[in-house]
Amino acid sequence: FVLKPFDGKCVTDAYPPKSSTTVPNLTINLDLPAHDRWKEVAIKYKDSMKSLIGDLKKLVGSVPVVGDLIIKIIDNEFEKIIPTLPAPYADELLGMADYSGINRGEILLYNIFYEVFTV
Amino acid sequence: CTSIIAEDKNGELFHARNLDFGLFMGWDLKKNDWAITEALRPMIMNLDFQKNNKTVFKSASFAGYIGVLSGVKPGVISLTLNERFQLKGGFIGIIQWLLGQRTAKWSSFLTRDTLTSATSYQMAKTELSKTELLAPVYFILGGTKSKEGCVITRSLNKTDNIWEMSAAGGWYILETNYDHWLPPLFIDDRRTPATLCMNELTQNNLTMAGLYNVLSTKPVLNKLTTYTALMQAKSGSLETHIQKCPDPCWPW
Repeated sequence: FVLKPFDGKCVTDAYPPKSSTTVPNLTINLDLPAHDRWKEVAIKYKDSMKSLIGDLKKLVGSVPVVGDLIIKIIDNEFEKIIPTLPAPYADELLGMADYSGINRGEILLYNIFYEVFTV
Repeated sequence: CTSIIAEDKNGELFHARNLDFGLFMGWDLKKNDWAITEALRPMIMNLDFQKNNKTVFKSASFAGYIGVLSGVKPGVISLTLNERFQLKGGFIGIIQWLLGQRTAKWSSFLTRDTLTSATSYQMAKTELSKTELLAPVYFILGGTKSKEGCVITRSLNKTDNIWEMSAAGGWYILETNYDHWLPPLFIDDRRTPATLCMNELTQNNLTMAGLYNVLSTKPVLNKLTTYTALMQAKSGSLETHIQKCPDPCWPW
């Protein structure tokens, strides 16, 4: 870690970045039923998603006092939230879970983590 | 996160952002990096949402994430979402949802809905500022015409502030994760270096490359940075690059 003050030097030569920073381009076909739109992503990235969600759950579970309770809520209650979400999100999440083989509650956790855990 | 909207001498608008995520979510000793941040990097992708084989909008995203944190609707808007840390945060929103109060929207779903349906900058601005939310956030919204750029500071039930690019000092507007009218946390001041580098870049030399350079300056670039996205609403362009902060580097 470095916690020293900003040295006042602005980077001027980072662009163009190395080709290794390039990301893949995928298409989401909105003409497909919501359940099937993310099939390609879900199948291709299921292992990475499983691993990441496992890490997130470990982290949430390590919260003192309430960690176990939160994990129970994720495992037992989060799945019930999905049908209450507006279209097309409920069906898209169900499709993501079905095609990746990941627990529905865990898929929801991953999708709301950024905004829910702002504390 | 750091989001910037800037306008060049010809009135062309550019929108760029760093997405930072993973603070205090485990440290990977082998890679000397935040564990979740490192796990997210291989999952970054550009998505092209199409209807009738035509692009409706594009987003920079993570595999399996169906909401939108960074997106562009060609010819209409560019939009990014930055986290806003508040005690009355997103966990309150989910408790309300669990208890059956479901009138509010998930922020990343609102972002996607706006990119789907907005037909103008003004329409998007209204939607982003009027809709009840489940988490406090900053919406950074850009348009296609000169001076169309603003930061919408949101709490759950209301808009606390709309900061227009013209009021911010002229040719750019810059948001990290702090209310713009307050100083940032002194151990997390990305605003000052980013502002300094934007002023050093100057409007005359503004390009996407210049914005990428600003966002690659430490500590604007830090151990939490997953990607830099470069967007332009007018052309509909989206360019995303995985970012990694080489040591020595700020942890956030």
